[in-house]
Amino acid sequence: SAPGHKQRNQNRPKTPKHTPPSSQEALRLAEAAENVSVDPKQGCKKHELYVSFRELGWQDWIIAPEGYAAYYCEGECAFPLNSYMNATNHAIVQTLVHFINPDSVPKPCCAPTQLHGISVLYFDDSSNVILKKYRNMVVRACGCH
Amino acid sequence: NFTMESDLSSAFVHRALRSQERREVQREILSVLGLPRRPRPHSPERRTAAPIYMLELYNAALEPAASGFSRAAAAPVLAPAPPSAPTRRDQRYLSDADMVMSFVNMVEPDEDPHMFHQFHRFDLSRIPEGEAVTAAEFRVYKDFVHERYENETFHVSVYQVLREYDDRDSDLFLLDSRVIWAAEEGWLVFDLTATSNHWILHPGQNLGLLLVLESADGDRVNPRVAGLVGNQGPQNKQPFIVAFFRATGVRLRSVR
Repeated sequence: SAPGHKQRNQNRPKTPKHTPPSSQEALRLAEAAENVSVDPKQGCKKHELYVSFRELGWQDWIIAPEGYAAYYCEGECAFPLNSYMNATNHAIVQTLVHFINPDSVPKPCCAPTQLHGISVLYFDDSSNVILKKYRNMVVRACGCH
Repeated sequence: NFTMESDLSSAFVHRALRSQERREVQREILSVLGLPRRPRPHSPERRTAAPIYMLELYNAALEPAASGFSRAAAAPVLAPAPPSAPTRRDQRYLSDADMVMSFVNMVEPDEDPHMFHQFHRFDLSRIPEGEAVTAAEFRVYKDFVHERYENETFHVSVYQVLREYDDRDSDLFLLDSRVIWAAEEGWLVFDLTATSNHWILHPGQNLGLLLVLESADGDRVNPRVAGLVGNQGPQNKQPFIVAFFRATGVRLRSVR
């Protein structure tokens, strides 16, 4: 959609042979489309990061839980997105625009797509007890945004 | 390269944190929890009634069936069986609440030598910002009475102390009252929603609660005689207040 591209193309002499762009992106696009170079290990995935209140030395004021599995998202969002991960519609558009203009538009990010909350039970300074619900504390699923 | 990075990342997660990193992590998690610093309770007693009750609420909140209780009818006011088990009414409050808080009785056992009433005071002024009370309960345990009163009924009344005088009785406002059998056992639950909201807005007017017991003939009776547990009773049966809160707005974390 970039007008500059169109103008440049119009000024170029027409050649019967299609010359692919020399950038590596084009090669990667082709390979990815054939599902050759997509390493499942590189995909956007959820990894566990256990936050232990016990290890933080907080047992004297946190009654429950002992800790919680917070998780984090890690990996690359490589084309085709839906072959091995949750991807938003935006991520697909982001990928396409990235291929068109790789220097200025980044790839979609591997990020949480579903979060859920936890409850924490703790004493305050006055030994009153507080039960508080914290939303969006734990990653339930990762995907490409 | 990716594999190496991934391995490094795993190693970072699983290795022990240095003390500086540990402090940073603690600071970050406190920030996520919305706490300015870690609380430092003075040797909190976990076996008292309030923490036990709150732990029951916590476990109830974890159960998927808990939400089903929200549509159930309110439980009888006198809850039998496990001494601290939350009633269905509490479950309903819990499902609607963002925060629940129990308050420690500020009256020391030797401060309340009265024979014919119990005096209780709770500090409701230390409530996290942005929270509004949706329900509050004053909970008093009633033990089974084996002796001569077994077939009798009593009249329990809870008053809010409005003003105190040196030379005469305090001005009182009746909050709630009910008739109980001597043979009953369990937690008596009195609604304290309006009073707790008033105390939060006007902490200076929080002069405490008075619990009075009368016989069927209208004579004042020592609450202990009818099995009502006060501050001098077993720790897991001592009176406490529990309040349910909802967040009043979006909580924004401060920029650091």
